[in-house]
This record gives sequence, structure tokens and C-alpha cells, in this order.
Amino acid sequence: MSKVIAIANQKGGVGKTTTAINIAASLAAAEKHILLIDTDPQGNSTSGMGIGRENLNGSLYNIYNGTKNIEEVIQNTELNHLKIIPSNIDLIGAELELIAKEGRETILKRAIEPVKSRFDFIFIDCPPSLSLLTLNALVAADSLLIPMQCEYYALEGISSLIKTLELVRGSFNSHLDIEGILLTMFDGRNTLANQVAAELKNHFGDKVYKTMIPRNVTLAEAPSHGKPVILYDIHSKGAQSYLELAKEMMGNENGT
Amino acid sequence: MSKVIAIANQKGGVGKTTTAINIAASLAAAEKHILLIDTDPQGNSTSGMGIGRENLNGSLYNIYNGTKNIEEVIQNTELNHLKIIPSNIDLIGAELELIAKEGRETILKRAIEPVKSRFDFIFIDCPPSLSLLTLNALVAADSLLIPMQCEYYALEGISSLIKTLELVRGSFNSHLDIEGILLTMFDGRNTLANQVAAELKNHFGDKVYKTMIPRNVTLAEAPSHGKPVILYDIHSKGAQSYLELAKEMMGNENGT
Ligand SMILES: Nc1ncnc2c1ncn2[C@@H]1O[C@H](COP(=O)(O)OP(=O)(O)OP(=O)(O)O)[C@@H](O)[C@H]1O
Ligand SMILES: Nc1ncnc2c1ncn2[C@@H]1O[C@H](COP(=O)(O)OP(=O)(O)OP(=O)(O)O)[C@@H](O)[C@H]1O
Ligand SMILES: [Mg+2]
Ligand SMILES: [Mg+2]
Repeated sequence: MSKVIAIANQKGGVGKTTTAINIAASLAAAEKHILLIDTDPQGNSTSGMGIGRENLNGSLYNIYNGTKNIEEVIQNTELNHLKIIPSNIDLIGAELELIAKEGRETILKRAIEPVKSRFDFIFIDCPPSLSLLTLNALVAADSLLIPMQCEYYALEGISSLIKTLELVRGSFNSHLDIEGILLTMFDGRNTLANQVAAELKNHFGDKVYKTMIPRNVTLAEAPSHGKPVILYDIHSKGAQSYLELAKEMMGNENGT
Repeated sequence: MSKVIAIANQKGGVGKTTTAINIAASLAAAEKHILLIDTDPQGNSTSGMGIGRENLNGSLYNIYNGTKNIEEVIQNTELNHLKIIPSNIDLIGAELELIAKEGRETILKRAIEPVKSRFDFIFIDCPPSLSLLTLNALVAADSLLIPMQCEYYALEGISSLIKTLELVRGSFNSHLDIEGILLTMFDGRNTLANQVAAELKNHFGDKVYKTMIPRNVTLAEAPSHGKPVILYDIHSKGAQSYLELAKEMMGNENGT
């Protein structure tokens, strides 16, 4: 059973990378075979996992410009069950080069095909835009995990994300669905956060994960040590909440 | 004396829109003539100023596709001295349409020219990417204001922003300089924040504003009322810190 999940939201700074790294690591700790693909030219998933962005042997850019195959760019991480396809600023070049390319929307989907069965989950960390890189991730994905900060601008942006999802479903990927909406940096003492959370649950029902990720400084500290939070401080609220999310996701997969 | 300032940082969620709206409003309250240009397809500066993104009479997209001139898209706001050029999701179309256009990097610069002398400051709120929309803003700008969250990924990203600034300076806009680096959502109790702040001051010296914007929930609440924070709650720490920043910016202009 292999599932490709795009982690996307065009609103910036809502916890896409933090979620990608930490859900991938938490599931790998539970002995699931995981591939993390960094499709953001910022390369935050890459550096957050302790991989230098400068002298990469291979990166996602090589897939887009056809100079390497997927086997050559998959790298190991500190966790046995977690592999990564890193990225760096070169990926910006792919955006412009893709425009005129034949089948530009399905490059990532076709590249993943030969390795998909080896992994239980493949997570794709997306940049904060509805660009061709994000489009490739949505076309390649079985479902979309949407990290949501419970604030006004993030709530405002969700409608255009859903519209994009429907467009992709209509033309490139008929079975694409919402995997779940994850409330991030959640502070229960804050009225605005509670209002936004209520609105999301009202609108999306069960699609909103029961697990909420609290604002927790260890989640912001871990990347400066190049480690997922379960390797940096497993007892922190941040680590515990992502381990809980991993359990919830595995439960959803087994239909429990 | 008229200055065009781009507010840009490709890292998402660092406070670009919050800074654009609130510095524009604070300077307008000090009777400076201000134009705020929203060049992010998310349209957060537009809705944060209480302007509906759906039925716009005119928007920045009209400038990029040549269907209206700048006079037709400048709108009033609740503050007399603050005008805005709004945006919405249509602007995404401009990104793709610009690729093949002659002089695609200087469209915004040429559009602003006829009205520049009417304003003391023109602020451009940029999307979280180094795309053609951001490039147009950097080519049109006299200087770049960089909002910085004091966290690891934001610090990591600043080097590619500076590289982009140097590229633009080299080919399109020789006098483009850093206006200032603004520390946003700053929490002095947090070791990571203090470390990052120290590193920025060490590297950029006087370019780092003395004014720091604290994390303050009224700044996140104000946009849901469609108001800049000085009209929502002028006594809040958020409002006071942007008024202070306005004073510091005016002092810098007068050379004091
Ligand atoms: N639950 C949390 N508690 C505290 N800090 C957090 C939390 N989640 C993320 N952060 C921090 O907030 C910032 C934004 O998170 P992150 O970079 O993961 O968001 P993003 O959506 O990937 O951003 P971008 O849009 O730039 O890709 C980062 O500095 C991160 O370390
Ligand atoms: N000083 C602050 N204190 C508390 N909340 C803040 C502060 N500054 C901004 N925010 C909130 O943090 C979130 C991110 O800020 P904002 O949207 O202004 O960043 P941005 O850089 O414009 O994001 P994007 O990259 O998506 O354009 C928003 O929900 C905003 O209301
Ligand atoms: Mg990210
Ligand atoms: Mg913004």
C-alpha cells in the first residue's frame, strides 16, 4: 500500500516544511518506509534534515531537467526508513524551463512511478505558491495534506487552494482528494485561533485532523540542528504531537 | 521626495503583508502621501485594508495586461493619505503571460513613473517567491525592506534574497539598495530569536532597524476587521511598534 501525499498551501509560513519533516520522521520511527521530496527551491526540508544544500550529488532539479534518474537522487537520512530527494535554489530554473516543455504537468508523477511501490508514504513539501512545481506535486499525489495556521489570511487563502485542487482533479488527476487539514501553531488561549478552528471544522468536518500541533519553540529550534524534532527532543510537545498525528494517519489508513 | 520601497522576502509568513499595511497606514497617519501596491495574487494587502477581492473595478492585473492605466486602478482607503492598487488571484495569469513579453521586467517600473511624484512613499507588498512579479517590484524600487522572522529557515533564506538583489542591481536597477531589515514577531524570551537577531545585526549593522515588532495578537486580529492596526487598536503593542517604525523611517529620510 503506497500513498503519495502533497503537503501544500500557497499561504506562506503555515508549517508545510515543519509538517513534512516531522510527519515523515514520525512514520519512519514507526518502521514505515518513507520518501520525502523537497520541491521548494528554498530547500528547507533539505536543510531541516541536516543535508547541505550547496554540494548536492543529485537533486530534484536533475529530475526536471532529465540529467539524472530518480534512483540517483534518492539519498539516505539519519533515520533508516526515511529517504529524501533534496532541493536547492537551482530548482527555480526548472520553473522557467518547464513552461515550454511537453507534458510539463506530469514530470514528477512519471518520475515517481518506478519507485512508488517501495514506500508506504511519499510526502512532497511544496513552496508557498500555486506554481508549476506545486502543480506537478498535485498531479503526482493521491491526496493533499493542508497545514493551516488558525489566522485570518490563511483561512482566506484556503478557497483558492481548493479551487486549484478541483482544477487538477478535473484535468490531470481524477482521484486527488484532501488527505486532511492540520491545525498548526495552535494556541488555544487565542480567540481568533478558536474561531478559525471552529470554522474549519464546520466546513471540512472529519477532514480536519483531531491532532492539533501546538506552538512549541522546539519545533523552531530543531531545524537549526538539522534534525527532525523526534531526534532533537522527543519529549517536547512538538514531537509528541507529530507522533500522535502519525498514529492518527496510520489509523485512517487501516480504516479504524 | 518620493521613494519606492519593495517589501520582499521569499520565505513565507515573515510579516511582509502585515508590515506593508501597517507602515503604510502609520506614515499616512503622519500626513505622508502613501501608495500601497499589492503584487501578491493572494491579495492579502487588499483584504487586510478592507477591500473586497471579488469585484474589483481595477487591479494590478490590468496594469500587467495593459487593459487599464494606473490612474484607473488606484483606489481610496479609509485613510485620506493612503491609496492602494489592489490585487486578486487573476494576477497569477500575469506570471505566465509575462514570460514571453518584451521588457517583462520593467512593466511595473514604467507604470509607476507617471504618478511617482504624487507620493512620499510607494510600498510594494510582494509574494513569497522570487518570481517575475517580485522581480518587477525590485526593478521598480529604490530600495528593499526585508521583514525577518528570527527563526532558522528565515535566516537561511536571506542569502538568496541578497543574491537576487545583486543580480537586479547588476542588470536592471543600479541604485537598488537595502532600505532596512525589520525583525518581526520578535519574542525576546526566546534564545533562538536572540541568536538570530544578533547574527543579523552582526552581518547587516545599521541596516537592521532599531524598532522591533513584537509578536502581538492584535496584529493578527486586525486583518479580520479589514483595518490596519492603528485603526483597530491604536494602544496595542503592535500599533505602537509600527508607529515607532514610521518615526524611524522618517528620521532616516531626513538624515537624522
Ligand atoms: N508548531 C510550531 N511551533 C512553533 N514554531 C513553528 C511551528 N511550526 C513551524 N514553526 C516555525 O514557523 C516557521 C514557519 O514554518 P515552516 O517554515 O515550516 O512553514 P512553511 O509553510 O513551510 O513556510 P514556507 O511557506 O516558507 O514554505 C518556521 O520558522 C518554523 O520553524
Ligand atoms: N508581529 C506579529 N504578531 C503576531 N502575528 C503576526 C505578526 N505579524 C504578522 N502576524 C501574523 O502572522 C501571519 C503571517 O504574517 P503575514 O501574512 O503578514 O506574512 P507574509 O510574509 O506577508 O506571508 P506570505 O509569505 O504568505 O505573503 C499572519 O496571519 C499575520 O496576521
Ligand atoms: Mg516550507
Ligand atoms: Mg503576504
